[in-house]
Amino acid sequence: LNGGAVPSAPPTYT
Amino acid sequence: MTLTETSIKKMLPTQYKYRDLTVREITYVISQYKDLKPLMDAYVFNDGSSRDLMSLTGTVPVSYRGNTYNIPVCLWLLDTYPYNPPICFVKPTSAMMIKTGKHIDANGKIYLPYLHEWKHPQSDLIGLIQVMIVVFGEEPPVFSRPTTQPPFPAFQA
Repeated sequence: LNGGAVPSAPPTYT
Repeated sequence: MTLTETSIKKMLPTQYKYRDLTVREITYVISQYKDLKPLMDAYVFNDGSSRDLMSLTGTVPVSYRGNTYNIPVCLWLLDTYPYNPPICFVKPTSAMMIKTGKHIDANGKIYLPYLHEWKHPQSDLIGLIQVMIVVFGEEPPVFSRPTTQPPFPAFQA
């Protein structure tokens, strides 16, 4: 088992 | 049984009725999606009761507008799995906000026809994750919070 990727999300669009 | 299967089986409480099926599926999923891992934790039901359940927690890679994002999710497996669908959530970090919509409520709970129409053995975790990746690629369940704006600059006359 591993530490996992850093969570990320798309930039908020305006 | 592989070493991974053996260690997952040790984690999985005996209350799980279909342990071998569940262990096999989890083993396959974490071999394909290496940023998901099995965890035991307390799941709180709507009526306030809680039960220790296994979840797959981590991130799934979602491609959106040409970039790949690691969307944080948590898939809870009931002790009747695979005869009942997992209970699925997006888990925004403090830097993210939930985008509610047809597939996501304000608590981050995920609603998909695949879950609603869940039927073992046609439905499974790997199929569910693939559907999530496609759906989230069209409509991301989380976005980054806007960076904090500095206070409106005082205008010096």
